[in-house]
Amino acid sequence: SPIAPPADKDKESIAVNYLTQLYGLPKQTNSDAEKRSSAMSLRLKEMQQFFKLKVTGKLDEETLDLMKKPRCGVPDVAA
Amino acid sequence: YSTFQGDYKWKKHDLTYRIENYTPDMSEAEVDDSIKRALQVWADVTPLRFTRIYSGTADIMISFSVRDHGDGYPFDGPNGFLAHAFPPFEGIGGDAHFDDDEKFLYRSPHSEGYNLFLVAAHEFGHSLGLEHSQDPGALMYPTYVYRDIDTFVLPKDDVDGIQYLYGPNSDGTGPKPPPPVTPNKCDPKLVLDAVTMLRGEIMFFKGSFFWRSYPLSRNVEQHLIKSFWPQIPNHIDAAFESTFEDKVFIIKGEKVWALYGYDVVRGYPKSLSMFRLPKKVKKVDAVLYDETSYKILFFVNNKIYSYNEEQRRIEKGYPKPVEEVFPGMTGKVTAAFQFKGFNYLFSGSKMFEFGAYNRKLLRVLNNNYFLPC
Repeated sequence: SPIAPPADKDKESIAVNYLTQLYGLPKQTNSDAEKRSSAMSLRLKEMQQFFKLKVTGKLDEETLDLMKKPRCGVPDVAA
Repeated sequence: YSTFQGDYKWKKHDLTYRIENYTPDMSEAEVDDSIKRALQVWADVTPLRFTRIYSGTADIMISFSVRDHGDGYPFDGPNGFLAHAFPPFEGIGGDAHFDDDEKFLYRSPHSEGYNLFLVAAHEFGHSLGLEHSQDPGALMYPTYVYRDIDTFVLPKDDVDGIQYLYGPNSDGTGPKPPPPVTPNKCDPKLVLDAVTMLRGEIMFFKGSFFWRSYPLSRNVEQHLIKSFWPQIPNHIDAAFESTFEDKVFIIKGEKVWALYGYDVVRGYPKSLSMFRLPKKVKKVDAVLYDETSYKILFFVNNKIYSYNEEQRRIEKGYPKPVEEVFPGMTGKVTAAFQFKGFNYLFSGSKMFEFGAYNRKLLRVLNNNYFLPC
C-alpha cells in the first residue's frame, strides 16, 4: 500500500520470515495468537543461542540487527 | 563445525560441477575463476577432486536465479539471503543457487556487493555436507563476512569439519599455511592486541576478531573485525576511545582509523603523527585514554608519551619510563583501558589494575577478568 507499515510491524515480518525459513517456525494461522507467540519465542531463543546472543526469546535490537545481515539461505538448524 | 544429520556425504571423491548460467555482474571468465577457486578451497584439504562438465547433470549444478526458482526456497530480492545449496544426494543434492538480485563481485573489496568466491566457497561447504558453524571465524558461519581473498586460508573449524567427512588431502602437495584458529577468550595464555571502551561497552581485539562485552552482563559476543568494519585491519596495535571527540581511534603501525559509534569515520586512515609523536615512533604497543585528565598515554617500548588532547601536543617531560608513571608495571604493556576510575594495563596474559587518580598498583588479575568463561 502507499502507506508504509508501522515500523514494528515491519520488524515482526522480518523476524517471521527469518525464523520460518531458517529455524523451522511453523507457518502460522492467525487463530491462536498465544500459541504463535510462544512458537516465535522458542525459535528466537534457538537463534539467539546459535549466534551466542543474549537469550531472551524477545525480538531485541541486537537480534533484529543480526537478522538484517546478509547471509546464506540454508537453515541454521537441522532442516 | 556441524554436518547434516543423516548420511549426507558423497560416496566418491571425484565430483563434477557445471555452471548452468551466468550473472550479468561479472564476466564469464570471472565467474568461472571464482567458482573454480571456491571448489579448490575444499580440494586443498581433502581427497575431493572437482571436474567441470559443460552438459548433462553434474553432481554440483551451479546457477543464478531470482525469487521463486522452483526449489521451494524462493530468494528474497537484494541482500537478505544471498544463496543456498543442498546437501549431497541424488537430483538437486549438491546443487548451489545464487540470488541474482545480489550484486556479485570478482575482486573489488568494500564496494557494494558480495564477493562471489567467498559466497560460493561457503555454499560448496553445504554441497559437500557441512551445515552452518557457530564459530564466528568459520567460512561456514551463516552471515556474509568480507575477507581478503588474496590471503584467504580455510579456517581450522572448516578444515576439521570437511576432514571429519572426507579425511585429509593425501596427495601431500607441500606445506599449506596453517589454518587460522578462532581465539578462545578462556585461553589463559591469551595475549590481547588492544582493549578500548566504546560507548559503555568494552571491546577486546585479538587477531582478526574482537569481543564485545557489556559490563553488568555475562554476555560476550565474538565477531570478525571485518564483519563490522571491512576497512579496519586485523592484528591492530592499539585502540582507545576519546570522550573529548566521542570517537574510538584504532591504530596499526603508522596508520590511525576512527569510529564514530559503530561507523568508520571518513577521511581516515590518518598518520600517527596526528598525535604529535616523534617521527621515530613507527609503532605503539598500547594506548590508555585518561578521562580524568583528557590525556592520551601512548606506550612505546616501555616508555610513555603523554598527549594533551586539548592542547594537541605531547606534554613536556615525556617520554617517561612506564614504571615511573605506573610503579610496579615492569613488563611490556600490550593493551590498556580505563574503566570506572581504574586503569587496566595488560602485559602478556596478566592484567594490572591501577587507581586512576593515585596510579597505585592495586591488583594483578588474569587477562580474562572482563571476559567471563
